[in-house]
Amino acid sequence: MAVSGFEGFEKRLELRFFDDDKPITKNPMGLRLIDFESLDQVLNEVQCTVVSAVANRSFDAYVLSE
Amino acid sequence: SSLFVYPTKIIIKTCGTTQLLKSIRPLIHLARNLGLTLRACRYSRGSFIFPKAQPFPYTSFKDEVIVVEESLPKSLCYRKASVMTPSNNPSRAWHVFTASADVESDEHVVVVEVCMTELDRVNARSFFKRKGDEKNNSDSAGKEMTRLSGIDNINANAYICDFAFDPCGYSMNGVDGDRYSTIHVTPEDGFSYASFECGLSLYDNGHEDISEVLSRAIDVFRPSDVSIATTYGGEDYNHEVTKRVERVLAKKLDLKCRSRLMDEFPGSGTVVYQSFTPRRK
Repeated sequence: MAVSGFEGFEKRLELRFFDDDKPITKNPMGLRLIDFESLDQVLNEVQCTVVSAVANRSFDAYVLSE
Repeated sequence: SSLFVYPTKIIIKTCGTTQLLKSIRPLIHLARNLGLTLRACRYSRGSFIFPKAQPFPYTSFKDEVIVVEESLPKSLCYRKASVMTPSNNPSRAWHVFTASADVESDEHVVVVEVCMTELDRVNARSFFKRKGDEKNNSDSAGKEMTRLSGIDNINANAYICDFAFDPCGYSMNGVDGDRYSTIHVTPEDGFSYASFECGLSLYDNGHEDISEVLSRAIDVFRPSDVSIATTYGGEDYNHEVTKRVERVLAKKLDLKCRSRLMDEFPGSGTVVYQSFTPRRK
C-alpha cells in the first residue's frame, strides 16, 4: 500500500427535517430554497466546491470536488 | 463528493480529508430560517485507507461522535453509535452514528452504499483522462467515462450529471424522479476505490430489483473487495432482499459473502453490512 494517496472512502452525513408549524405542502420547496451562496459557504467550511449541478422537480444534485 | 438537497432532507458525501462535520451547525441554522427543525441525523463511513492522513476528529470515530453530538440539539434524544466490524476483516469496519427526535422512523427509503477497493486495472483505466482530453472540458470527458465504463447502463432511466477530474478520477450523480444515485472513483493503482450509492423504495412498482442494480454497478469495477451497507428506514427490514443480493452477486459476479452484520438504530432503522470477495480469492 502506498504511504499516502488520495482517500477514496467517503464520510456521509444525512440530515432530515420537519416543518415547525405548517404542512410541508405550504412550502413544498423546503430546503431547496437555501440560496446557492449559503450552500457554497457551508461547502467552503467542509473544504469542497460545486463543480456541476442538476435539478429536477424532486431535488437538487451537486457534484463536488474536494 | 456529492450533495443532494430535498425539501426536507440533505445528503452530503465527501472524500479525501474534508471536514464534513463542520456542515452540521450551519445547515441546521439555514433550515431553521426556513421554519424547518432537525428531526434526524445519520453519519456513516467506512474504514479509511489512510487513517493517519485524516485531520481531527476523523482520526477516531469516538471523537467524530463527540463532535456530532455537540452539534445537535438535545431534542434528538434517541442516539446510538456503532462500529460494525467483520470478524474476517477487522480493517474494513462500518461506522454509524444516528440521532433522532422520534423512536419510530418516518423514512421508508432504503439507502444502499457500496464501497469497492482494488478495482480491476483494465476497468480502472476508463477513469483516467486520455491524451487529447485536455482539449475537452471535464464535462465532456466525464460523459466519455460514463459511456466507456458502462455506468450509463446501470440505470438507463437516470439522467446523469458527470465530471472527470484531472488527471484522473470521476464523479457522477444520477437523477431518476425522486431517486438519486451517485458514483465516485479514485482509479490509481495501490489505493483504487469506487463507491456506488442509491436511494430507493422496496415498494415502488416498476423499480428494478436492487440486487440486479448492484450487480451492474459492481461489474463496472470488478473489485477484489466489496462491502455493502444497506439502511432500511422504519420497520422495512427485509431479510429476503439481503439473501437475494448475496445470491445474485454469487451467480453473476462470482462474489462470495464472507460476513453479514446487522444492527438497529432507534428512529433510524436497520443497517445490514455485508462483505464480499471473489470466490477464488
